[in-house]
Amino acid sequence: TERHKILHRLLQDSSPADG
Amino acid sequence: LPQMHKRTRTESYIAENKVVSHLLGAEPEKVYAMHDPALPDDDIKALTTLCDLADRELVLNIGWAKHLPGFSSLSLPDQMRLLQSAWMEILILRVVFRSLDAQDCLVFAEDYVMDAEQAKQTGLLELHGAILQLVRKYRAMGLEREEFVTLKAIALTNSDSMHIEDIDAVQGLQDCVHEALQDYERSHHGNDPRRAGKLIMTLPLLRQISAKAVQYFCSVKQDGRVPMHKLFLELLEAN
Repeated sequence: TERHKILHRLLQDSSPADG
Repeated sequence: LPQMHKRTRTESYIAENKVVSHLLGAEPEKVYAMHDPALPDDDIKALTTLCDLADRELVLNIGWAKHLPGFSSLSLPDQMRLLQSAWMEILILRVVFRSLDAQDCLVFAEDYVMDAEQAKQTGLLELHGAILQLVRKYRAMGLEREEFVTLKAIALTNSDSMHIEDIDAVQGLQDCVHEALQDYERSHHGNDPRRAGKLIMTLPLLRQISAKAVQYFCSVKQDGRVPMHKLFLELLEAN
């Protein structure tokens, strides 16, 4: 997870399509 | 009995329509390369444009995955593992679908189309040819948008990651989209009972091309001459 911070953040983000 | 059978089929069409229309509705918007006119037209510019495009499209694809029925119910680590394994297949499948109406060109974005000559100058000729092989396959089959969105979902759920925690949950998701494809083919291509199978049999070629693409962009990364955004780098490193 630490190595994949952005993927993790985008998946956790409640908005479905925006980064 | 015939009535029961009919009802079951109708029910399955409704279920299929629901999944397929959900997938159609979740399709990301069009992407534009918007390459920098200030940069000289060389291989570095082409690769910079492609890497930037891929990074922006990855953000859209992650948003798309979250819309997949059941995907967000998976554990966060499993969601990550599926995307870390299938991200390039999803990117390539989108390029392939955009390129169905183009002649021997790959439509990387609405405003970024690459022919074999440009691919050669960028060092992408082998990959370009491999992707075109898949384009020709789908063009010959007359791949429809409904089939494309469903195949993309199958590619994500069939990523064969070795580190999935809840295999049953991922399998359940895969069964759902697989069934949607089969039901779609039964109702729209009843004259070709093997069509769903034929479509699924294109996935090994997609995986093969995806592995080549990851390998290629890893070498571009090692070379260090092309700037890459963090999400793209993260996923390249995941492979």
